[in-house]
Amino acid sequence: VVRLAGVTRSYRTGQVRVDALRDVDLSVESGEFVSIMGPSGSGKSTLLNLVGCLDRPTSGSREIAGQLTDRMSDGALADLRNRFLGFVFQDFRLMPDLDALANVELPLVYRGLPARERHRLARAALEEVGLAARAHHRPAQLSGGEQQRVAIARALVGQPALILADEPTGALDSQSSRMIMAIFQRLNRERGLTIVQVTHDERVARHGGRLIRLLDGRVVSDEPVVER
Amino acid sequence: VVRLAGVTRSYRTGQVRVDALRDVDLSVESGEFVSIMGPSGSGKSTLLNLVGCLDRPTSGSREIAGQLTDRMSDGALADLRNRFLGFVFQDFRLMPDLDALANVELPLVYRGLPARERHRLARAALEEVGLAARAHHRPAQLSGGEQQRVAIARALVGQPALILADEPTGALDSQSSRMIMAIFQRLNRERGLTIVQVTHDERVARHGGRLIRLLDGRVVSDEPVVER
Ligand SMILES: Nc1ncnc2c1ncn2[C@@H]1O[C@H](COP(=O)(O)OP(=O)(O)OP(=O)(O)O)[C@@H](O)[C@H]1O
Ligand SMILES: Nc1ncnc2c1ncn2[C@@H]1O[C@H](COP(=O)(O)OP(=O)(O)OP(=O)(O)O)[C@@H](O)[C@H]1O
Ligand SMILES: [Mg+2]
Ligand SMILES: [Mg+2]
Repeated sequence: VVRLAGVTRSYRTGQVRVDALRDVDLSVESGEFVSIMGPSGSGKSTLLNLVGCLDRPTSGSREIAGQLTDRMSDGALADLRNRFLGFVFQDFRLMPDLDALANVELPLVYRGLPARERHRLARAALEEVGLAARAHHRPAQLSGGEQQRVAIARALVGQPALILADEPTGALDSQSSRMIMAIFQRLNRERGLTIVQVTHDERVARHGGRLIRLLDGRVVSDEPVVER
Repeated sequence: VVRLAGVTRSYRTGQVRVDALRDVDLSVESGEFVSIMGPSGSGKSTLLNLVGCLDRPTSGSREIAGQLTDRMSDGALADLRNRFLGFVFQDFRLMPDLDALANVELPLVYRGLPARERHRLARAALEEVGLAARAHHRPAQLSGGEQQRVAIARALVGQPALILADEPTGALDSQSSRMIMAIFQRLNRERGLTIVQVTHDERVARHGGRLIRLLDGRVVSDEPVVER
């Protein structure tokens, strides 16, 4: 469901070029649960954004959900993301003027679902992450961990084929982290949801079946997780 | 340096009142290094914002740096913050249109330091957190952990008496976390910097000398950290 070959991503800041990713090959099959770790600045978010088609490689090829993306227009990429992908951003990216429920409904609005159906699915997703009582709070009225859980609910509400989660438990206490990891594992095992998560937490990483480590924009190891 | 007595903080969202903090007493002496833990939504950020004078209690009294704040104007509170406090926010709150160096200089601009002095101190602070090479990147051109480290450098650059850090290592890998904790411990021991940090990470919490736990807006335990 994910094929990156020879993928490089560079940025220019003034005279300086930053090679955030260098010559990365990555294959993820349907139903896998992959964790990505690595030091701050090693390219994890850059990699996740490329896999999620939010960004284009500087060079190399990419195939997502069976589709070669190199010549797709921005609009076609947006459709692909909406149909197949769910995203949890490192900085959440909730709409500040919408309450939690409306934020969770957004992927369903894009798909044209009727309001009643959207409310039903969004409420169920908020309940799943323990936030039914915060449905009408706006992001500024939510704690950091509550905002993160709303972002997770939004990523899952449309039942995507592939979820890309950047530090999905970064703002969560241990109990909330366990709750989110239980949700991820259940969806992976029962519904074959493919998961690629970036995390700094070894315990969170070990919920996956495969652990990839980045260093300075390169993949330096790619191993199965032994106990699961 | 911090005295909260009977402090309560409530929010109204429509018909519902959320009691984020209930009847909290808290005393922190100069030179202490305090960690605050608790579940998501238990009131940690609310407590930190009150200690940092970014918010006012709904009821109860507060004394910071020897000054009773209950009747201070917003301007007077802003001056008090700038003179005595350094803040690391859970969501960093960097100025998006300024590069890392200019962001770190901001507390010194407020104090009227000349440009050359500000640059010198800000560069030293960025070096301390390992980001000299990112001085001219804007927040959007920085990784999550790099943004967090810029926020930490900004909090420390003015040599405050008291630092309030909300999840200061939340976006950091273990190596960067150790670096930040080493900085905090050194400033605490060598310069008597008073530190109040919120964290979900037990290892980070145990770098402090005292551990306070919140649950549903109340202090439920307040114990020394035994090994240090
Ligand atoms: N402006 C607001 N209006 C209404 N409720 C609020 C507001 N700000 C915070 N709350 C609520 O107050 C409670 C405490 O929030 P706070 O941000 O202090 O929690 P926290 O302990 O920092 O949580 P986390 O670990 O998730 O960051 C939460 O349940 C939150 O929903
Ligand atoms: N728009 C940009 N312009 C210039 N450099 C960038 C840009 N975005 C990211 N970078 C740089 O690319 C490198 C990789 O960034 P990335 O966000 O992928 O790191 P990361 O592994 O997610 O780090 P963290 O764990 O801190 O979130 C960083 O050194 C960062 O400074
Ligand atoms: Mg990142
Ligand atoms: Mg918080």
